[in-house]
Amino acid sequence: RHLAEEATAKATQTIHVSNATWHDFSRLVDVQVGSHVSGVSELKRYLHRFGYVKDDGGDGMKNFSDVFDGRLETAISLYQQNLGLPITGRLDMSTVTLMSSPRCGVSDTHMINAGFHTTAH
Amino acid sequence: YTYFGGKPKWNQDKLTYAFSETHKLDYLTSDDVRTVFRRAFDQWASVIPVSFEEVDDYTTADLKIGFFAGDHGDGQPFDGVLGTLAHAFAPENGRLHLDAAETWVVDDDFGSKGSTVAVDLESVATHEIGHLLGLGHSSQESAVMYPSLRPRTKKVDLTVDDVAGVLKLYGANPKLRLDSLTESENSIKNG
Repeated sequence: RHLAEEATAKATQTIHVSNATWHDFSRLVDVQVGSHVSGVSELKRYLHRFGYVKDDGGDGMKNFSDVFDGRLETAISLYQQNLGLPITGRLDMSTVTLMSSPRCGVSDTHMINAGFHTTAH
Repeated sequence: YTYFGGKPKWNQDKLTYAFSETHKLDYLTSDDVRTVFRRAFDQWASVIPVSFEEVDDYTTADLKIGFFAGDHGDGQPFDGVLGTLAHAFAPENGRLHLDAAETWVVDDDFGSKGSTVAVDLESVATHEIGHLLGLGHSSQESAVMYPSLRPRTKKVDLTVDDVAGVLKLYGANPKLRLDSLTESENSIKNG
């Protein structure tokens, strides 16, 4: 009985962890360029996952610091352009809401490298 | 619409697909999943001169479909509830993986589960098949190939953007009938 309780506790624990960080960007809304806010590194990891932030060094990108720097602003603008959002470079509500929405696991690299075609109406 | 780098595509007019017998869900029947994927494949088959045939042999099928959890060995681990829902590989790899941790629903069955994180399987299947055919993500929110899908929403009708992209890769199905496509504001029929 004790083992069963332990196993259940462990399973519950795992699910909780995987939910905790992925989706909670809402407290980054309107964070300004230059500011140092806990959680920005997670945002960089999200944008790196989908091809918007390279991890080729720079100011600690590989470690994804919590500084909202110019490169992150550029990455957010590109994300907004690709996902059809107003291009502001800022973490406005619509951008953060979309980043918190479920999505396809295929990265957007092909949108960035090859550019996209538009359909004429 | 976009394509994968190098615009990879299949060079045969018939593709076989199969479902993994080991990586599947226990709360949806195989028939549920097969019916949903049959509809999703038919969407694409109605536009391009490519047909899709379900086969039993997973190892030899062109397209391999399965539900996987967490790290499943392809370098793109799934992340639990919501987050990334599924992924598929460009031609001619043929693998389509769905996150087994999601709450998948079929036939608009959002109500019975009452879950706020329920995800429509047919919408995700239609999107991932677009990747299998060589389409990348679209910037148009109404497009099936738009990368994001909110829980409890359904998006299975191909739009002008989706069809224009896939037609450019494979040409038109000679039997393409415009009236068979969606009424949505962006449908090719209205275009």
